[in-house]
Amino acid sequence: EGRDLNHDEL
Amino acid sequence: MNMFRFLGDMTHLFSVLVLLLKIHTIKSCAGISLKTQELYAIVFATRYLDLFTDYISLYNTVMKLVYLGSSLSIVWYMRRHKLVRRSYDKDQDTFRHHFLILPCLILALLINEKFTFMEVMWAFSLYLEAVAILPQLVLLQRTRNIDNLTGQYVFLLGAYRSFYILNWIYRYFTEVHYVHWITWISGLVQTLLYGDFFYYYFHSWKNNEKLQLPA
Repeated sequence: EGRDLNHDEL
Repeated sequence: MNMFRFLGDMTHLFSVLVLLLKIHTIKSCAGISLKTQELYAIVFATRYLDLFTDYISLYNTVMKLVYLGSSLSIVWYMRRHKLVRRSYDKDQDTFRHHFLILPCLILALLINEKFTFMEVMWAFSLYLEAVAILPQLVLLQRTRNIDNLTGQYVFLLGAYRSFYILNWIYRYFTEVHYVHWITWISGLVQTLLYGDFFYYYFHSWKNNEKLQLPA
């Protein structure tokens, strides 16, 4: 179950 | 990565590291809420589950590990270190922080970007982070004073929040499809809680008084 929403913030 | 985001990450990093280094050096955690620190450890642990599934950048991975490691170390110091533990204001730090967790979890189950385990945990961590400072604010109100340690800590956290909001505004106008309502709204709530604190902090500083929050 990978992350397809781009959560590139911390 | 824009400058606001970078400065936000750095002030966030410094807030945690300054706290950890001071606790380590002076062997005291007086004025620091263990409840808030435990909530932050939960926030990082639930938000960074993607450490195992997704790779974004070396920067992201290293920062996540540092946030996780330093927040867990702070909790360890406050609970287990025999000298630090003694300085903890246990009787004053009475906020029932467990009662924040369940509502945040329910909210995350109801409002998330996608109904998957990772996304629900991500939303949960954002909601919990928004309110995680409450035990610390209650402790400040109880002890009615603010020393350099807690002052710098909350100031750095406030700077982190402000830079992140500038980052979101910047990204909204410079990137296509950059819309994260959950992050924005919970981030705004969190910043308003800090704003409330800052108001009284500066007021007391201006009048050269000890900090006194309204009961």
